[in-house]
Amino acid sequence: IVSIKQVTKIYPMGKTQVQALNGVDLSIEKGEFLAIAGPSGSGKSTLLNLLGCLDVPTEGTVVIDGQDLAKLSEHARATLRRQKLGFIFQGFNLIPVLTAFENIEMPLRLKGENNPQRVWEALEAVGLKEHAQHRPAELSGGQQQRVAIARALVTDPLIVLADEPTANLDSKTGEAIIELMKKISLEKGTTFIFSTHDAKVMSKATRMVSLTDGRIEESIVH
Amino acid sequence: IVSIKQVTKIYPMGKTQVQALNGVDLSIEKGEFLAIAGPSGSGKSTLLNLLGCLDVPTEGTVVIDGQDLAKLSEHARATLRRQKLGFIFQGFNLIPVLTAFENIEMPLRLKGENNPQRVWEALEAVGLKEHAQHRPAELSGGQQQRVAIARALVTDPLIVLADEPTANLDSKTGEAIIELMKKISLEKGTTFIFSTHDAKVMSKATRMVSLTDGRIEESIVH
Ligand SMILES: Nc1ncnc2c1ncn2[C@@H]1O[C@H](COP(=O)(O)OP(=O)(O)OP(=O)(O)O)[C@@H](O)[C@H]1O
Ligand SMILES: Nc1ncnc2c1ncn2[C@@H]1O[C@H](COP(=O)(O)OP(=O)(O)OP(=O)(O)O)[C@@H](O)[C@H]1O
Ligand SMILES: [Mg+2]
Ligand SMILES: [Mg+2]
Repeated sequence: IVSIKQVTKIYPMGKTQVQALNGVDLSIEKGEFLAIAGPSGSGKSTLLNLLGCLDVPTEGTVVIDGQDLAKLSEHARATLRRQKLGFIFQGFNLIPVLTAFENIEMPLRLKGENNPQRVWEALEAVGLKEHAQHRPAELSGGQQQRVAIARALVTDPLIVLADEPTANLDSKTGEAIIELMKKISLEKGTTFIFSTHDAKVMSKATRMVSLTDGRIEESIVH
Repeated sequence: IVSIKQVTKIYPMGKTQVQALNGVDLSIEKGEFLAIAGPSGSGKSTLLNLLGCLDVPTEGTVVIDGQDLAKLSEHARATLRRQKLGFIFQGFNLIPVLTAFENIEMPLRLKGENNPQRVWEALEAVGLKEHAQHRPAELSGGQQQRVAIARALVTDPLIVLADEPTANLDSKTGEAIIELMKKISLEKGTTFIFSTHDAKVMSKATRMVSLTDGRIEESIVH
């Protein structure tokens, strides 16, 4: 459902440049629960951004659900993201002036949908119903992370890209979240692509790839 | 070196209130390597903010290095923080317009010191020398976390308060960071107070307290 070929990403930095990804090939089937592991700075977030149509590679091709991203206009790419993808960002990226409820509702509204019931279901699923009216600054780190998770799931996307979704969660809460995602993936065929340092997340994955210095080292199928 | 008695923290939220901490007593000796564990939302960050003189309790007393915080003016509290404490915030809180070098240098400048050598040593210790001129947006999540860590250590503080310092680090990098902190604590007698979900950090602690719903449940000495 997502495939990237010979993808390279270089960030220009004044006189030098940072090679974040170097000739990466990766094919992901529909319904996979894929974990991307690797040391800090190895390129996981960069890879997720490319897989999630949030960034363009310096070289190589990215195809999502049959569409070659290089052939799409910026408008068509934005439509693809809104219709088919869900994101959990490493820094959460919640909107500070909106409540938890409003933050989670946002992707639905962007699709032109009005469905408060789905927002309440998402809040319930991540255990934050009593915190619906809190703004991010009034929430703990792990609560903010859970709002970001609920927001990614609320539109029932085809593919969810999750950048370290359990980094700020205790092991019990983190495990419950991964179980929830596993259940969604089995019931709805949703594809999950994680970047993670969490051994528990890796153990629940159907497959794991390792990134080191911008290169894929190995692919382990469970 | 830090002691809190019967500390309560209540956040008013419109018509309701959130009881983040409820009658907490805690005494911390100089040189301890203390881990505070507990589920998401249990009050760890709130407790660290009170122990680090960043916030005032609703009830109860906080004494740091012999000084009762309630008796100090805002100016005296700011001086105490600058002179004796180092912080690693859960969200890093780096200054976006400053480079890694400048972010780490900031606490030294706030003390009126000019010591680029110490900044380079701190960058080296967290493995980020080549990234000294990068700004936070040009760094990975774990690299930003390491800048935040270096910044907390650069002034050689009496007490370091670290809110989930390894959340965004792979296990090898995280372990190296905790080893570094252990070494500093043994060589310089620095007191480390962590909030953490990481079992590896907990295993290196000299003592661990568990927080649940704003109450301290148990104290385990290693
Ligand atoms: N500024 C605030 N206003 C209102 N409630 C708050 C505020 N800050 C924290 N809270 C609430 O206080 C409780 C404790 O929060 P705290 O951030 O201390 O938890 P934590 O243990 O650090 O959690 P995590 O592991 O998720 O970071 C939570 O229920 C949170 O929603
Ligand atoms: N906007 C940018 N400009 C310059 N360099 C960047 C930028 N974003 C990332 N990098 C660099 O690219 C490399 C890969 O970064 P990336 O964020 O993908 O790593 P990561 O595997 O997600 O790390 P972590 O586990 O710490 O989150 C790093 O060396 C980083 O410094
Ligand atoms: Mg990352
Ligand atoms: Mg916290």
